[in-house]
Amino acid sequence: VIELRDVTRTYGMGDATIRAVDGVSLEVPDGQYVALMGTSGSGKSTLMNILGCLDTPTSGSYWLRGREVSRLDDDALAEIRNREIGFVFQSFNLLPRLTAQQNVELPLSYARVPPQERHRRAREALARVGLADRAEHRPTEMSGGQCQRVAIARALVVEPTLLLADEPTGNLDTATTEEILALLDELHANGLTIVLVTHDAEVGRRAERVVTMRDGRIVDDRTR
Amino acid sequence: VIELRDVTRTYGMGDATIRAVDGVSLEVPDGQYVALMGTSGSGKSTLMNILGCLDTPTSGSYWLRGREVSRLDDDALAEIRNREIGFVFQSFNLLPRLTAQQNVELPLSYARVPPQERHRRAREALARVGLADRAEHRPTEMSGGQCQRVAIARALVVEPTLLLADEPTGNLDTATTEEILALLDELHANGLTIVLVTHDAEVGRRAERVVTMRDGRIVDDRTR
Ligand SMILES: Nc1ncnc2c1ncn2[C@@H]1O[C@H](COP(=O)(O)OP(=O)(O)OP(=O)(O)O)[C@@H](O)[C@H]1O
Ligand SMILES: Nc1ncnc2c1ncn2[C@@H]1O[C@H](COP(=O)(O)OP(=O)(O)OP(=O)(O)O)[C@@H](O)[C@H]1O
Ligand SMILES: [Mg+2]
Ligand SMILES: [Mg+2]
Repeated sequence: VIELRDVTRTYGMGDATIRAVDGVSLEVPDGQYVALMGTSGSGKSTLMNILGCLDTPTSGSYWLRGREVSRLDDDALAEIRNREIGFVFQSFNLLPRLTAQQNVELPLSYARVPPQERHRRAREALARVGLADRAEHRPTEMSGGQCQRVAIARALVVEPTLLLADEPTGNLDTATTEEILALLDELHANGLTIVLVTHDAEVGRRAERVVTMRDGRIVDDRTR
Repeated sequence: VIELRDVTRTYGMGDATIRAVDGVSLEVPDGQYVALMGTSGSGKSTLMNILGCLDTPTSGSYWLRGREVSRLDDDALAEIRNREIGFVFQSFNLLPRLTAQQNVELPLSYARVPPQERHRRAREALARVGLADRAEHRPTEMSGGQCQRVAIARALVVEPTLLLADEPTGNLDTATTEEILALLDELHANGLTIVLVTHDAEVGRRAERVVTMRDGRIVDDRTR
């Protein structure tokens, strides 16, 4: 479902060029659960942004379900981002003036889901991450781990076919992490393709494949 | 150095009252290294904000080095916050329009340290967390773990006597986490009092004492 061919993403020019992603080729078959690991600054979030159609490579190509992403127009890209891909950001990116419920409903309004159904699905998504009682709270009225879970609920509410999660359990205690991983296992068993960035070896162990990055490159790739 | 007596912090009223911190009493002697652990939403960040003089309790009292904090005027509080306490926030709270160097210099300008010395100390603080080569980058031009390390450098640059760190390694890989913990061990050996919130049992093991919270209360407290 995912195919990156020699993808590079640089910042700056000349001596100051930073090769955030440096010639990465990667294939992820439909339904695979991949953990992306590596040192701080190794390029994981940059790669995730490219996979999520939020950033374009400096060179190389990205094929998502057989379509070359750089050839798609803005409408087609927006369609993919809103309906097919769920993205959990490393810094959550919740809208501070909206409640948890409203934040989770947002992708459904972009997908023009009618209000009744939107309210119900958002409420269920929040319940699945253990936050039914925080639906009316704004981000500043919730803990770090609660905000992270709202971001997860928001990514899952569109029922995506591809979940890109950038360190989704970084702010969660062991018990809550386990609940989220169990939820992901369940969705994976039902066909969800998952690429999950993590620094936690325990979380890495739950994936079927671990890809390791260093200095913008893939240095290890092992499947059980 | 720290004494909390029956501190409570609530939000809301009546049936909807949330007891974020619920009757917590805690004493931390000078130079102790404490890990604060507990489930998501258990009140750790709320307690840290009270300890850091960033929030006031709804009831109970907080004595910092023998002075009752609620009796202090704004100037005295600002003095303590800027010179004695280093605070690493769970969501970093870097200023997005300032570079890493400028972010780390900020507490030193509040403490009216002269420019030459400010530049030198900020540069050294960044070097100590492995980010000498990111000094001129803004937060949007750095990875999550790099931002977290800038937040740590900023907390340490004032050479505080009390470090309050809210999940300072949540976005760091194992190797980088080890570097930060080694740095904290070194500062602790030189007399720094540390209260560090973490979800990572490995990090908890580095502390001399682990205090565990649940539903706003302390439910476990063990010292090696
Ligand atoms: N402004 C607020 N209004 C209402 N409730 C709040 C507010 N701020 C925090 N809370 C609630 O207080 C409780 C404690 O929050 P706190 O941020 O201290 O938790 P935490 O232990 O740091 O959690 P985490 O590990 O997820 O960061 C949470 O249940 C949260 O929803
Ligand atoms: N806009 C930018 N300008 C310059 N350099 C950038 C920019 N954005 C990212 N970088 C650099 O690209 C590199 C990769 O960043 P990225 O966020 O992908 O790392 P990461 O693997 O996600 O790290 P972490 O584990 O700390 O989150 C970093 O060294 C970072 O400083
Ligand atoms: Mg990252
Ligand atoms: Mg917290």
